[in-house]
Amino acid sequence: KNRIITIANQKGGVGKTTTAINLATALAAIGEKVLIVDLDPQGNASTGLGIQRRDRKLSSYELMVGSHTVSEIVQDTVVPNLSIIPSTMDLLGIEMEISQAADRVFRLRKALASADALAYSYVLVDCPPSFNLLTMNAMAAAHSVLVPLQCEFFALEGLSQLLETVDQVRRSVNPALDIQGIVLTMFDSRNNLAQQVVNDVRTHLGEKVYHTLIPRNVRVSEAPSYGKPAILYDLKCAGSQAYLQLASEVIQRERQR
Amino acid sequence: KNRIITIANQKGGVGKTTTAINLATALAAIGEKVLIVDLDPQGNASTGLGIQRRDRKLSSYELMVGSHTVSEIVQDTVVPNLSIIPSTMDLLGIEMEISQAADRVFRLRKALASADALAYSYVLVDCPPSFNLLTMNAMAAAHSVLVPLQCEFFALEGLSQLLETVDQVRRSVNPALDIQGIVLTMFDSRNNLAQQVVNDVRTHLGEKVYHTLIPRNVRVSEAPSYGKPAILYDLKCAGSQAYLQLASEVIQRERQR
Ligand SMILES: Nc1ncnc2c1ncn2[C@@H]1O[C@H](COP(=O)(O)OP(=O)(O)OP(=O)(O)O)[C@@H](O)[C@H]1O
Ligand SMILES: Nc1ncnc2c1ncn2[C@@H]1O[C@H](COP(=O)(O)OP(=O)(O)OP(=O)(O)O)[C@@H](O)[C@H]1O
Ligand SMILES: [Mg+2]
Ligand SMILES: [Mg+2]
Repeated sequence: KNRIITIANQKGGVGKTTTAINLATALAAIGEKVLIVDLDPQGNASTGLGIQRRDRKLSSYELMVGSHTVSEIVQDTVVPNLSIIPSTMDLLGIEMEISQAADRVFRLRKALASADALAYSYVLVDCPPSFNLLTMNAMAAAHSVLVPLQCEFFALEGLSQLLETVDQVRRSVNPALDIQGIVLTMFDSRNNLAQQVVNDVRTHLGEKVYHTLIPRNVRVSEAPSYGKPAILYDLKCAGSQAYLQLASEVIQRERQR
Repeated sequence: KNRIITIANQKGGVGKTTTAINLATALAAIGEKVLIVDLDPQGNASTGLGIQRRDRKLSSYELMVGSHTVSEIVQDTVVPNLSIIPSTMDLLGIEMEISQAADRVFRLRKALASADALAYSYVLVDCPPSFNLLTMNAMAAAHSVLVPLQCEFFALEGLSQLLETVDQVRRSVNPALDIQGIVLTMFDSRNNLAQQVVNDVRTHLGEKVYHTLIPRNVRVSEAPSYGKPAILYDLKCAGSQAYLQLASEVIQRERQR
């Protein structure tokens, strides 16, 4: 049986894709069979894992319209044990195309309930920066949500709204949905504001916040231009080490369920 | 007659709101009468200009459903000569509510064509990080688009898609739409990748790219927590100075039309 973790935050640029790519890689590195679903039309997770645009003939679009199964679409990545359902801009049309369908919120859940999807131990879903039908599908399909939070004021402002949305999804379409945790990203220790955000979030949300802080680290932002996760591009850098640590925290929490 | 400039980029966290707030403030500081329209449900532009959530009784939602006019909704900000149409999470419902209306793409254009809206010399529209109906409305209403571009690989990846979308809007609903320019944001001179992105963008897009580079500057990210634009919070900092310089470039380009 697979554990489905959705990486979501409607605030843009907080590190959703970077967290999805590097957490998936860290989980795969310790032997878990991992699938990453790129549900953002921008397709950054696909690019960051080396899938060229021209090689995305089948994508999460086909998964959402139900024309193909996970095993027909899935591709290998540069990382052993890590497969991907890539995305293209076709996904932009989904909102209009399935807006009248009764099961429009459950398309992804249905696709990930198939036998071929259950073969993975972890499925990570990378979401676009909005509360749209794609993100709703990801939350309806997930066992838990992992929230990347940039150590910035605007990012903090949107957190309470995000937590409320998770509550609404739990009450309406997915009673099992919980918050796996909140990971603070792009932390710069020289920056007072960043330290304040960390203190604020830890005070209000306590144990929900991972101990691991992901530091701002230029090697992390360079890696996707080589089509590799930071962990492959530069294992020894502070960013990669932090994501490996995050992976062990995630697994610990999964074991404690 | 007003000039409507839409600040757009579907990539998240690239500096759209920060650019909208500080460019609007710089234009107001030199005596232009400016209106900022917050078209992002996150409402960061409203917060960054000191509008408390509880004071947003009327917002861009009412503008989009056509129940109220600009002058009924508009509020003053902490900045002289700068008024705002704030936003709330109500905007999230717009997509479903007006999706069947024939004029769904022109709601903002109609609202900004009213006499009260024409009284402003500049109208800046802050967009959410997606190609949704809200961003389409902003592009259909605009005379030009100003594109903030973070000096990062993922941000560069989305640029060609954004330019293509602007082309599509020009061909379909707004023949007058042009690109005012591309402003490079959060530039860190110690970071090779950032320098490469700057070189790349200048090589491919030449004069479309403003000379002004907005540096990464912690004072810029601190300002919104005080409900003030950086220009008011710390005029002398590198970020504020860069936005003042950007404003003069924008005006120069407007004069050359
Ligand atoms: N720890 C880090 N150190 C340095 N740069 C980082 C770090 N994490 C992410 N970045 C960079 O910051 C930018 C934003 O990160 P990313 O694209 O992962 O965020 P996102 O939330 O997925 O954005 P979007 O909302 O557009 O989907 C990217 O250019 C990325 O390379
Ligand atoms: N020049 C800068 N220096 C330092 N921090 C900056 C700068 N510009 C923006 N920021 C910070 O970076 C983050 C992203 O900027 P901002 O929110 O303006 O981007 P956005 O494109 O509007 O995001 P979204 O896609 O969520 O609407 C914010 O926390 C902001 O305070
Ligand atoms: Mg992303
Ligand atoms: Mg914004």
